[in-house]
Amino acid sequence: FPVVPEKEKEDIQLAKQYLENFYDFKEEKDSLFKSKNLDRMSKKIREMQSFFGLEVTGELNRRTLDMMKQPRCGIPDVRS
Amino acid sequence: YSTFPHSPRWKKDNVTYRILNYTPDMLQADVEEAIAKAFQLWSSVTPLRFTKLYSGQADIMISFASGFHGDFYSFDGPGGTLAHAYPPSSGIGGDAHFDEDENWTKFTTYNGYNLFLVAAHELGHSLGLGHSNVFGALMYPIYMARDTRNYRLPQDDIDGIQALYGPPRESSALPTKAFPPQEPTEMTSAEAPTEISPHEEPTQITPSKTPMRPKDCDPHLSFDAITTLRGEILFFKDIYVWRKSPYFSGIEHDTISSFWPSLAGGFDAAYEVDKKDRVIFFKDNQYWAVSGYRIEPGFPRPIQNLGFSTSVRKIDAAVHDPNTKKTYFFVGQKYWSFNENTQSMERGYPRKIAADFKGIGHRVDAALQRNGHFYFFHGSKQYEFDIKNKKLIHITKSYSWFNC
Repeated sequence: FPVVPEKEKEDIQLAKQYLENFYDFKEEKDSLFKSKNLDRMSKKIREMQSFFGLEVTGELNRRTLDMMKQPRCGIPDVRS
Repeated sequence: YSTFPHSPRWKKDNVTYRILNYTPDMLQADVEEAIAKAFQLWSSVTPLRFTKLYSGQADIMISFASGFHGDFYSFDGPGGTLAHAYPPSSGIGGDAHFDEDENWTKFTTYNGYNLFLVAAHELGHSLGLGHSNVFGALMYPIYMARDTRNYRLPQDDIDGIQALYGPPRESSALPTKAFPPQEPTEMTSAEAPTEISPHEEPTQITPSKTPMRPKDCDPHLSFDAITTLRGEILFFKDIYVWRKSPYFSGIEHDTISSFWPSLAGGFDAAYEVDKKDRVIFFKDNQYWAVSGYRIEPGFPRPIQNLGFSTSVRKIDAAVHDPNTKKTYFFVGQKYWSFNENTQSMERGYPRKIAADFKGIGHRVDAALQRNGHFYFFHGSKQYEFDIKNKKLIHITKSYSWFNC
């Protein structure tokens, strides 16, 4: 697999935390299937992009990351 | 807009709040003003009324904290999460927490977060609103610096909060003094106020529309409250102020929020204690003290602090007599006398207005003291009363001060 440069790793960690805090994302830590987690995360990214009216790609693009870095309220945007 | 699952809401109109601690970033008075102004945003479009407690358990407990602070949602240092709040319920329900690691400010600069804006958002959660995905809505999750002077609640937020609590009740939409039909009073029959026919009822306002300012010489003009202030006279109705000053000719037209941004409209009463350079405003069961434009710290306070029993939920009018240092509060057909020196209600009160102010046998909308006379306003009429000789000496139209 390509080695993920440090910065990108940070961004992915930030995105995971953001989606856990505000979009009810639950990463299965012990999941053997990395792809399953990636799908799950991609689904939550889509949900967040749709909430903020961003282009819904399911990918962690620059616009999506910038939105995740905005100061905000700590209450989830969606909840189970 | 959105609400929380099962749409929790407060099952009462009177909700209490308490500020547990303060951020060192701001003056305590500015924190209190920001919080009070945030509550007023929501009370101005719902039947809700908020009372500040100074001890014990309140429905909405407000605090500043950083990092882990005793709930499951630790704060994250500067930036990121600014604050959070819990939906209505007992215990932690309704409470609002602000991240002390942020820089809080009363301004709308870019090197800090405006406490009024964030508090208004968080209190939306405390009342049961979730986030809105409408860009520009107050309940949008991301902080957006904006001008907070005359800040008005966006329609999406009004729709959301009214889905939970409905619009203001008619009686409290704006406490104008819409008179119920009055029984004949001691005035001559020509003066007895007639029942206000439906078409004269003050225009019913929907929360998003503010009533127009009445014309200065409108023969039906009535006032909510009147007070002197540093030699000037301020006449209040709804959100409007008519300012009569010896320093300039004519009448200046303002809004209450242009003088005191955090005070919403609809005062019930107001009076000045000029020796203290202090004006007291009353609305519902709370009162504020201001000195010029500055709201004194620690306000609003419940009117019970002045000595009213809890059965008195609001007052109609107030006026101070600088000669006797007494302030008179008028409620319905009765009045109280308050000693400004001892800061206590006088014994033997309440008394009937008609007993001591011959000829003033009705509810008083507003009262003014000027050159040794009291001016009692009732609907579109005012009654000039010579305090010293205890005599009603003149009846005229309420707008007589506006050079009509």
